[in-house]
Amino acid sequence: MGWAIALHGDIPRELRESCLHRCLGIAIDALNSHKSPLDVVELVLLFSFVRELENDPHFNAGKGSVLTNNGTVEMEACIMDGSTKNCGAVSGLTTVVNAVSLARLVMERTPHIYLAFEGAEAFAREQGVETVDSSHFITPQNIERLKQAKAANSVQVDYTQPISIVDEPPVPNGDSQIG
Amino acid sequence: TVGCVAVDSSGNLAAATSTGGLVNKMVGRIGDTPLVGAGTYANKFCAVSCTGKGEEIIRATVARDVAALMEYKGLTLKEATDYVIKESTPKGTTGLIAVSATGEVVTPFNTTGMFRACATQDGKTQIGIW
Repeated sequence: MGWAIALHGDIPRELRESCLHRCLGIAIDALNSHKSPLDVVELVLLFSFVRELENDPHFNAGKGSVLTNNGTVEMEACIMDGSTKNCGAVSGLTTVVNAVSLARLVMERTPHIYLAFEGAEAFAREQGVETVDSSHFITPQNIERLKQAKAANSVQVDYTQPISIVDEPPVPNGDSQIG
Repeated sequence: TVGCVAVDSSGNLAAATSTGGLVNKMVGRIGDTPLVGAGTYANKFCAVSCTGKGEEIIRATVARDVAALMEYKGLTLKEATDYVIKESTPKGTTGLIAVSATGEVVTPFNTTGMFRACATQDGKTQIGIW
């Protein structure tokens, strides 16, 4: 057997190939250059892949996260090591730049699996991870998406634009059908 | 939502998922992503990361179901994910990416599309939406 990797993300159509190629290239290079059987090395590389996606404003994670009904961001992340079943998760983050990195710290440096909201933010500061004002994560596109969702009185999956170009009837609940 | 699953050449698996959630979600809402076994899971059989409507993914415990079908019923990764995506979750709600310990990769979804990419050590790569 050999290594394998898969990733998913939501991005505008015109940007999908370049973004996915970039992320996939990072993953391939990392796996190709670290073939030793050290789980930790592989996992550290894996974390980096998700950080790469979070930092791209076209993905609904980190900068570019979609907005709550109050116009705020509340980010979530999870990470899990299949060999040990060790895992870490965070919710309700408003200032942490890379949520998945904080999830990893929860896994490695606490006796718990899951921290949320004020507790997670406090843990982030205690650990010294990068934080910014929450306005950093809010993009004009997502302000517009929230306006559209409120106008339609719907809660929507993050990416909605291409729904009209596919040959499939719309669903009655107003949700887009793009993962 | 973004996610990544990987297996190394020794069969070690890992999964990670990160998201901002749903547009216009209520303040305080928690989705499937951080819930281990719902939107994210990894064990010695497979690693799974999900995207879509979190409430449905939580109800179906999607990621753990895939692993359980492999562990307890002996299904392949494709068989397990096909069952979960086609039979366990409502159409239009769920997508996932997964790799097995033997290097099998699947990216099924019952939504109209899912932005996805994958690569294997033998040189195969794929990028897709629909």
